Amino acid sequence: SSRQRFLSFFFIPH
Amino acid sequence: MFEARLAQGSIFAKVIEGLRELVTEATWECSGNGITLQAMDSSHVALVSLVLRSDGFETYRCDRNMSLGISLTSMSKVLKMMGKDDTLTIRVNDDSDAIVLSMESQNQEEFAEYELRLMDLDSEHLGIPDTDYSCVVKMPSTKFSRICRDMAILGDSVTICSTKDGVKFGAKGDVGQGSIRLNQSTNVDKEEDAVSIELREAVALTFAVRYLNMFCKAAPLSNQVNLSMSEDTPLMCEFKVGDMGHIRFYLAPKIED
Repeated sequence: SSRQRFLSFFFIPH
Repeated sequence: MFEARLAQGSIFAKVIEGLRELVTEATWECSGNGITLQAMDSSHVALVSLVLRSDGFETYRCDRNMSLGISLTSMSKVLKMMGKDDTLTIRVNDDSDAIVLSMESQNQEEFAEYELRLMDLDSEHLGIPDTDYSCVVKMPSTKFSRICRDMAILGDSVTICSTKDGVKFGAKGDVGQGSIRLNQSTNVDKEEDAVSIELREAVALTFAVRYLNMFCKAAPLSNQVNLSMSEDTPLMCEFKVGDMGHIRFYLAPKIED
């Protein structure tokens, strides 16, 4: 979905 | 203690107006470098990133890094009480659970002070990768606002097609369809009126126009807007905040099923 692709573009830094 | 003073308080009010439709509450990160904010909308298809550098303020003091959970809805209401030429000072005292907004009239005859309680917000900080976009369209922000408003009359989505010669915004829906094409400016007296396109590759992307219209609430901050696009990558819609920073909105393109 658009949302999943959108979130996969960004990343959560650890 | 944190204290930042802005001679033109109206700039800060415009920043809040630019954000508050997309995100109603957000965590402000304050450090010696300035104020940053990053937040997603509730449906997780748009992200906003704000930077206000410390050197853009008249005075700026931040003794230690602070995360301030703030209701933008409440802050917007408080800032509406500010006179248009007022100076604004934002302060958070040590061990305080409130942010203090002080407004001073230009003739220094009126001084108002409001306190807003800070909130405990869960926030997930996402990394925004550096991206080489295929295309960057720069255009007057008023023109972009008008086009987004007009496209919303025709449909829910707007398709932005950009080539080296120009950019076309199109929408279609139950009532009909329409498009607006802007050619790259060849000769303009004022830079702020120009449409310019930096292009490596032509792009055609479709977005929910409702979100673009929310982004346009930040248009009063800047004469120009930058639209950075690549296929299959979120749109970056940027408004500069004077010389002190920017608001960048990111929006997922719609994908045909």
